[in-house]
Amino acid sequence: HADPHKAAASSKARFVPSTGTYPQGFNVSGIHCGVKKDGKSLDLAVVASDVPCTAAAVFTKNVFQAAPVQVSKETLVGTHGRDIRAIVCNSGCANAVTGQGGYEDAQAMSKAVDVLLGETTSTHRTLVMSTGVIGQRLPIDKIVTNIPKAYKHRGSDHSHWLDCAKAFTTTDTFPKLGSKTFGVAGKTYRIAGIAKGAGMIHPNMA
Amino acid sequence: TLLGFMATDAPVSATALQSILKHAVDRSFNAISVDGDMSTNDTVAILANGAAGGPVIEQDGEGYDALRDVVTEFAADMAKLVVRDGEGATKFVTIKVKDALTFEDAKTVASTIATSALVKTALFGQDANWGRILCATGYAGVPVIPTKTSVSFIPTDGSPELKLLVNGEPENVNEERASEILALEDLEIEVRLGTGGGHEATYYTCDFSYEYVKINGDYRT
Repeated sequence: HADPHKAAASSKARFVPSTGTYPQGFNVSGIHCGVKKDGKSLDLAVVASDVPCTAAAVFTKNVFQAAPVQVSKETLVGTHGRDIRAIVCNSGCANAVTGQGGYEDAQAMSKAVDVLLGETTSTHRTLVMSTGVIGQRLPIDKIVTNIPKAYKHRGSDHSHWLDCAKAFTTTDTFPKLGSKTFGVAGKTYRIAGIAKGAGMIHPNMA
Repeated sequence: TLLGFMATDAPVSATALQSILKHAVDRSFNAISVDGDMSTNDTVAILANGAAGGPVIEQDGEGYDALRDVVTEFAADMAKLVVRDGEGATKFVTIKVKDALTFEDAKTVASTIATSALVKTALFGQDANWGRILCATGYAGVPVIPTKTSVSFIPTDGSPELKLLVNGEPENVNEERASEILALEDLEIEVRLGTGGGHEATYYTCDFSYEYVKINGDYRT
């Protein structure tokens, strides 16, 4: 019997880029840290800038906002969208509806990256995201222990960006990565992006 | 859950970046639906590190509109990938609603059509069921002129549109042609509300298949 997920992945392979042009000063990675049970799928991503960034974000309007949403919102409010350095994301567990412990886990993820960046202020400089099953606590020790490894594996070439995109995925049949070069006011810039999602998709973020 | 981020080496002020992101997301990630369910974790972020140099782009300053349009188009391309990966989806469907009184009205109608289970199962069944599209339009709760409302399928192979309803009157639909259009992986549905307002919105969705139920009947919280 054919695996329908594998068949879908094969048919969607045409949407996965084989090359890209990526923004200067960003280094990214995707590694396996053990949130996903299969022992090999990438499930921890780090995106870090060499220099402080301006940042903005929109978040779910669902009343039950997950802990990473709460922590990232607080970070953006606390920094006024300035001096943000990184994003850390795990897949496999959403850290949603996990109470005070889940909130502290999300803070621990953010802080672990801040420390590697040399950021020591009380306001975080790292946005945090999680996706996966709702209602379970993160295996936070595995994540925090492996954040230095993810940080060390950062790079700026296409393979790093593709691994990063894979580490965001859950039930996705393919990683969603894009990049382009564009001109504004006579200057050339680059933009890259990663998205994930296949189900529970009807966003209305603000 | 939808997660996403964009990173650019353009220099952008925090105020401008927030404004650009809102504009872009309202026309991309906030204009998609796979199954009508909103997650507890949906997040889209953007980082701008200015590493490529140049003057800082400020809200309403030089380069703002150009950058906003680039980010919007890029975000829409990313959002479309999410829809194309919709669990069990076999169709990628663009819904364009035109001639609404406001952008928000147009988007509300498009969203209502995109989340109608009966529209989505008809798309899976390759059934040119414009009645379900019209029904969803009618309960969206925004001003619509029934006698000026039109519905068409726009083929994605460049062939002429197939008019299903014109000014509230059903067309004599060529079912064979309709089947050809619905057999394509990509499909566009165009709805004109006839209000004279001239505003339009685009929404992206997919069909609803047997596979969706199989996948989500086996995904334990």
